[in-house]
Amino acid sequence: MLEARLEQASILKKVVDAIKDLVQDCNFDCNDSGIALQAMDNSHVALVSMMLKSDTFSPFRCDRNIALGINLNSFQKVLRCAQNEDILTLKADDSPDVVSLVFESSEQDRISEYDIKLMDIDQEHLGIPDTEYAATITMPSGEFQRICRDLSALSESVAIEAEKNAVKFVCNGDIGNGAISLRNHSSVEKPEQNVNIELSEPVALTFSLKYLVNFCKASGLSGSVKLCLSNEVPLLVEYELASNSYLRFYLAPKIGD
Amino acid sequence: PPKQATLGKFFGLQ
Repeated sequence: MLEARLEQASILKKVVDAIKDLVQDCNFDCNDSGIALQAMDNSHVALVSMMLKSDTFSPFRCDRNIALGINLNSFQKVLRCAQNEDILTLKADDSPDVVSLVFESSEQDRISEYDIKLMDIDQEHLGIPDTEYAATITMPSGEFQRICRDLSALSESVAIEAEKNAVKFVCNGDIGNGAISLRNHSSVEKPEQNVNIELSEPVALTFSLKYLVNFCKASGLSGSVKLCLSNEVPLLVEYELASNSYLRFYLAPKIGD
Repeated sequence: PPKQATLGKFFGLQ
């Protein structure tokens, strides 16, 4: 059986809020290492990969591999019934028909119990190769969100061009063009504003802004975001969570003919 | 204009 207790319901609320417009029905794969999810959007252009390691929970117990097939719209409806600061416990049997959620208020003596009916989901699972990326950019997640939002008003696509010490986001649209450049920036006083660009070779790739704007819904999960790029491979957008857990998005590039 | 690729081109089915 599965029993996983989260100190704060907000983590799961934010994860589901961030991915539910991209993927609808997903298997949450539970085993002794934690709870994982991999799902592609309908067009097979973007992929969500979530890992909540067992250390994220306290306690965490899962004796067997259990796949919880959940409709994210339903999941969100139930998670909205939890206060951000509530303690959240997920429970399921070994061959479950439902997943149970218990929300406990740390301040009040209130316990809320919900069940969500599970579904059988036959999901395509992609093998993602370990990649040494040519460019890794770490930047404030809010900054990345703003860039994507601003440029999406002008164009459907953005070119991300990484070169030594600088990364440039460029778009060309019907009404005009836009370009935002960021340089390596490190401040002891405001480390949350740091920008770090690691580069082994220059990279230039074009991506759909519609998907990037969607990924940025995860900005509330982490103050910083990591963009990993190599020429001719999908972009990795990673939000790191506590205890080595993560929410990752992959996006296939737009490629010239 | 460049065309949108899909992930199957890069990642193998498991």
